Amino acid sequence: LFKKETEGENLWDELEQILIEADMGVGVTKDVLENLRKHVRMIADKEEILNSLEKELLGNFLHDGRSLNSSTTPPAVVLMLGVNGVGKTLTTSKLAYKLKKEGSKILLAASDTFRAAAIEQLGILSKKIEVDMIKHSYGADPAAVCYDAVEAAKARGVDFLIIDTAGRSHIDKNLMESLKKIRRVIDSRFPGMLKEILLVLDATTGQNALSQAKTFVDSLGVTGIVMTKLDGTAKGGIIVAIEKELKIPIKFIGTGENLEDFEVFDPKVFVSSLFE
Amino acid sequence: NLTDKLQTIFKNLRGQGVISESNIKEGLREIQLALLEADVNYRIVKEFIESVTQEAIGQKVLNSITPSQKLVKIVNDKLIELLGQNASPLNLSSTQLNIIMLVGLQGSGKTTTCSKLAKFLHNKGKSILLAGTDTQRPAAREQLQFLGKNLGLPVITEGENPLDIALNSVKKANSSGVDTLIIDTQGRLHINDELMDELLKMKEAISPKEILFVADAMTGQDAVNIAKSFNEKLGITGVILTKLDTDTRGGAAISIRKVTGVPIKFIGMGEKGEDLEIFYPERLASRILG
Ligand SMILES: Nc1nc2c(ncn2[C@@H]2O[C@H](COP(=O)(O)OP(=O)(O)OP(=O)(O)O)[C@@H](O)[C@H]2O)c(=O)[nH]1
Ligand SMILES: Nc1nc2c(ncn2[C@@H]2O[C@H](COP(=O)(O)OP(=O)(O)OP(=O)(O)O)[C@@H](O)[C@H]2O)c(=O)[nH]1
Ligand SMILES: [Mg+2]
Ligand SMILES: [Mg+2]
Repeated sequence: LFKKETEGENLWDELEQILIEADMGVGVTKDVLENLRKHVRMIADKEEILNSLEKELLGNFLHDGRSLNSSTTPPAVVLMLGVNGVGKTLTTSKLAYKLKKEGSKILLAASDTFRAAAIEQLGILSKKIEVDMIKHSYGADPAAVCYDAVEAAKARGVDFLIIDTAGRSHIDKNLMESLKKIRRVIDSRFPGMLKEILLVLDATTGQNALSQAKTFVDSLGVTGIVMTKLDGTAKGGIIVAIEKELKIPIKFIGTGENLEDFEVFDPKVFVSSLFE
Repeated sequence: NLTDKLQTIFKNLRGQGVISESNIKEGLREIQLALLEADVNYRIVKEFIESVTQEAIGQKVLNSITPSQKLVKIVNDKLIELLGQNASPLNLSSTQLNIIMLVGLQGSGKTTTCSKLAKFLHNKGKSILLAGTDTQRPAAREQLQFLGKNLGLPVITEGENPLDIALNSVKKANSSGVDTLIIDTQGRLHINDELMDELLKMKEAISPKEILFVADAMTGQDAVNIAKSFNEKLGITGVILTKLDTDTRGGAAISIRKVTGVPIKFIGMGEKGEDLEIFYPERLASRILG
């Protein structure tokens, strides 16, 4: 793939394969290996090369900003968005569960009024964690649900309102417009209450995750990312490109289908898992 | 796009009349990048480029008046061949009850695809019963009930556990004289032995005509592992690639087809009941090449 020297090419081929198969993408892989070659020319030890590679990868991650944005004047609104089937609804419940355990008062909003049994799904989860949920009937305007939810959040003095939204293709103009409307409605009713826009990405997704991230950033603004399904065999390497190019922090990861399978993202743990 | 890039590589030499092997290698590098960016698996890309190299260097591209077009044609034809050459229909009996099981990872689109497939076959004159065996996901059975109701098709979701529901649905299908039973299953990881075994037990109990692997078209490099696992542990007879209404290139299709040898039969092109189309290799081939 890249300009190669003939010395010990097998290791470099091996590294290229590991990075590409981790879904890092061609661009990141090329940059990382080129930088690595500059640093390790004198070193022959495979162990040292891998350590240098880990350092090189870590250098692409942001240094801070991984905690959830909150508010000194609650409620803080968290908007959960992403393409179809990535894990938004379950992640909404996981985040609510975590925050509640930490002592916060939570309210949920079921603004997916389009997909079959979406409201029921979040309803069952909200009952399970004993958190209230704002909903309208099937087919209602999602922005209206959100409007009611922020009003209720303010009235009830909750710490966090987490809004689950419908899955959508990021290239569907109407659906992206619908998200913008939700944002406008929240911002105009309570300026500054929207503290966190979380984009949910699926670890099994390949290069399209970068396209998704770019589109959601451009249309809505994104303050943090959740990567789900890291309990599978996919490595989720696309997040290196996302942090590097878009400078958006991965804040949480989903590691299973239980409410507890939710962790704060740690770049060091992530990078070392690439070589397991 | 790829054709433009290749034309740039080759046009500087057109005047001189001779294309060198190194020019072709440069063109092949562009193709390799395009396929990797399209999520085709790394090792499959390597193998693919090697086979294209043989053909390209073996005079075909060297002697061509339009080398970039010739190279693209070789690649395009090889991709179509890899994807199965032609559309592949469902393997259905006209005399016995046809049982179709949909399986796959979490969130790939199985439940939605069950209802799309039901609509597709119903429009073709089949009588359908839908079965919802996902007892784990909150409101999974309600989801299928809702979809079935919208289509005016019967849905069965009663039973103690997934296998029980599946067996109930076979009984119901036979007693009500339906000719096609479509079974929705819970999303699961290919590395969850217990859940993969549950699927195998269901297969052994009901002998489905088709086991369709429902895969998300935006799946990355891991597609080979997932598909291989489902095929080896369960055995699949067809693939449905969903969410091709996005801008994902869909290279996972190549990986899945190559590693299982199983045909892709349908693609999902949206969230609605009519958004299911028959899979045509040539359309996906040009999409993957970008
Ligand atoms: N293994 C695993 N499964 C997950 C994870 N997160 C979500 N899921 C599963 O993925 C599937 C989809 O989750 P949902 O929460 O419904 O996804 P969604 O983004 O809300 O889907 P739509 O609203 O339809 O777009 C469900 O089967 C979840 O249980 C995870 O971290 N690991
Ligand atoms: N854009 C688009 N969305 C789709 C397509 N097929 C399914 N979906 C959406 O993808 C999401 C997940 O679909 P489901 O049918 O719930 O997926 P599933 O495989 O049954 O999920 P689990 O049961 O949790 O494993 C839903 O939002 C669907 O509407 C498609 O072809 N295109
Ligand atoms: Mg949802
Ligand atoms: Mg389902």
